[in-house]
Amino acid sequence: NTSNDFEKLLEMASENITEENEGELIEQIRVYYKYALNGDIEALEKTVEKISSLSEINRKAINTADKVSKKFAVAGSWFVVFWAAGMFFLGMYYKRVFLKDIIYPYEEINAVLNANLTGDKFRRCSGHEAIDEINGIYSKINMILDKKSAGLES
Amino acid sequence: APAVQNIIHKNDRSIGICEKMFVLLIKV
Repeated sequence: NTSNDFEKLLEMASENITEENEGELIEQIRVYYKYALNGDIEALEKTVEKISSLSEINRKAINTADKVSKKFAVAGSWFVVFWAAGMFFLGMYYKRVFLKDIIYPYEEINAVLNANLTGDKFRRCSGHEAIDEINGIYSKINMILDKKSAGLES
Repeated sequence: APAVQNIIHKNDRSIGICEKMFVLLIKV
C-alpha cells in the first residue's frame, strides 16, 4: 500500500512539474524509494535528500514568484497614481477648453444681444482669448449690430 | 498576477506532495 501511495504521489508530482530539475529529481526518487521502503538506509537517505531538494526548488520558486508579484503590485500602485494624476490634469484642460470655447462665447453673445434689445447700442462682442471661429462669429454679430445702429441713425 | 498566482499554486502543490512522501517514509 505504501509503495502504491508513493507511486501515486510521484505520478502527481510528475504531472505538476514547473521548475527545472524537478523531473530529474522525481526520476531519482522513483529509483531510490522502493529500496528505501524495503529498509535500505542508504536509499532512504538518498530519497530524503532528493525529496528535500524537490521541496526546496519549489519553495525558492514560490519566493521568486512572490517577489515578482510584489514588484507588480508596487508598479500597479504607481500606475494608478500617475493615471489618476493624468486624468485630473486632462480633466482640468478640457474644462478650460469647454469654458473658453463654448460657455464664455455663449454668455458674451447672449449679453450683447440682450444689451442691444434693451437699448444699449454700443455694446459689442469682445474676447481676445477666443478661438478664430468664435472671433469670426463675434465680428459678424458686431457688423450686424453696426449696420443696425447706422440704419437707425440715418 | 494570475500567472504568478498559478505558479505559486503549482509549487505549493509540489511541496504538499513532498510532505506526503516524507510522511510515508516516516511510517516505514
